[in-house]
Amino acid sequence: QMSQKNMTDYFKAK
Amino acid sequence: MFEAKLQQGVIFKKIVDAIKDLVKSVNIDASTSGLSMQAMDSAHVALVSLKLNENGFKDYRCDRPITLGLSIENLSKILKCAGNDDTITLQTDEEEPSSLKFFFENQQASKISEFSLNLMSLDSESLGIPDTDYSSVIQMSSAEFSRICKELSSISETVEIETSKESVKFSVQGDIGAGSITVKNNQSDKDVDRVDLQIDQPVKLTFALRYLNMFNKAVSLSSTVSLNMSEENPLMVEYKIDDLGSLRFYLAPKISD
Repeated sequence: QMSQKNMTDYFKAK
Repeated sequence: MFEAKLQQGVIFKKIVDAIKDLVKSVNIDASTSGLSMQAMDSAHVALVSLKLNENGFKDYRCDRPITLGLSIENLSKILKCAGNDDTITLQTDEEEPSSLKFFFENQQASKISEFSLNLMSLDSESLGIPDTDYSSVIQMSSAEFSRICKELSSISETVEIETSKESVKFSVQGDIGAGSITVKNNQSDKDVDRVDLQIDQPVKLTFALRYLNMFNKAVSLSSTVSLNMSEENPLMVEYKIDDLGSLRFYLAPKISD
């Protein structure tokens, strides 16, 4: 089973 | 005063077509250097980033930075009224515009259409894309990448992309069976055959084909696509738009639970 990471934090961390 | 005139209006139509399944409403930022837009899809696993340089426009003027909040669906409805050979001009005189004017003009200048699109006030997510040195960069025919994704999506929902110095392998495993397509480094003169691999570190990452298929709607913007990957980073899929700029899509990799 694989899940997809929410990328909000990644793109908010400038 | 903001005015941007595109000689090949069809490019703007193609851009909107390419992103309209992914994002519903966006803020387009206009500045002296050009237009830019960043937006995440509703599931927050993909991001679209568009940059259009002022030099790529036939005319471009932006006295002060403005933000244009647009419904992509409504924008698409208006752009349907533009012919593929028309020039497209975006214009507003207001400092905080409530609408954006569109002018479409055919090549003979014998037909001019004028529309205005009501703008929306959208919460702007302050998104920043971290600078990344990608360890594997693949440049290949956009049509070929699109075909591979489409074919594999009938077998599986996800694709594993594995790079090596010589090749890139797209693998799937599904209920009906499994398979892979390997594309080798190929320095052909023809765009359609050419595959450029720049591999500092091999990577092996898994992505949802549903999203890749959505990104591939941009295939008509560029004959080549570049896939930029590093372990544990989102994939960056880039379509360069001639002299005008680029349309980039970012996608989070699938991770094992």
